[in-house]
Amino acid sequence: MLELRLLQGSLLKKVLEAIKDLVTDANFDCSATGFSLQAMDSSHVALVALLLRAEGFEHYRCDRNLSMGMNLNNMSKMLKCAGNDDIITIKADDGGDTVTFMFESPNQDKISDFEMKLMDIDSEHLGIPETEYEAIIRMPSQEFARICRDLSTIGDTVVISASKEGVKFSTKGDIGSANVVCRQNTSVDKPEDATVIEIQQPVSLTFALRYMNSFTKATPLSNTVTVSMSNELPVVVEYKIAEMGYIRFYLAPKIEE
Amino acid sequence: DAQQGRISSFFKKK
Repeated sequence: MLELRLLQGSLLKKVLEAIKDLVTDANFDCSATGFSLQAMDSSHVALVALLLRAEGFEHYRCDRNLSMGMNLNNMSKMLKCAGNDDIITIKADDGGDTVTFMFESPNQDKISDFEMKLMDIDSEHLGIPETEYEAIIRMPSQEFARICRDLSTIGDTVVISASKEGVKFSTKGDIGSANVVCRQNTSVDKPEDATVIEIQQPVSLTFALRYMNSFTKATPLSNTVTVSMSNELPVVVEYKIAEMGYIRFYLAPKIEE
Repeated sequence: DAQQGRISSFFKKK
């Protein structure tokens, strides 16, 4: 038996919007730790890891570890039927082939339940090693989204170069080229507006902008984004989910032949 | 041209 009650239902709606275009089908894993997901995109270039910790739910009952295969487009359709202020409860029976999403309006005058069919998904679970990254950039998530969107109108790939002087986003295309440099800036009124660059050594990596743009669909989840890089390793683009956990996107770099 | 790496070549199967 599984029963997870989330007071801030809009968080789950935002999570689905953040991942549904990258991943078609995925297993949601439920354990004593929390509600989590790990999935790759169809071409195995990117990986998304989601964690919503048990403590973040108002009520969290998970009698035994459960893996529920869901089509994310269908799940998104159902969650779109929940109001932004609704409380969402996820319910499932052990060994059942459906999951139920229950939506309660804030003043309890409307209660809906939507039952969705589960599916069997054969997915590989990858071990993500703990890594000390050589460059960690924290910046406003909207600024990062803006840069990715702007550069993708010029080129298909972005070179992200981080050094003590700042972080440079560069692209080239048929019509020309573009560079955006962000310098460390901590003299801001609100901490979430700061750009903080921690560098062990300079890093320069090339990525497909199509994926970066897809990751920025998680922008509504957090005011800040953290981009962690090491030479010749996948980048991690992380959006923290307040009080609950995170959504992390891993993207394999483009490598010169 | 640079070649796109795959995530599964960096992270091992559990």
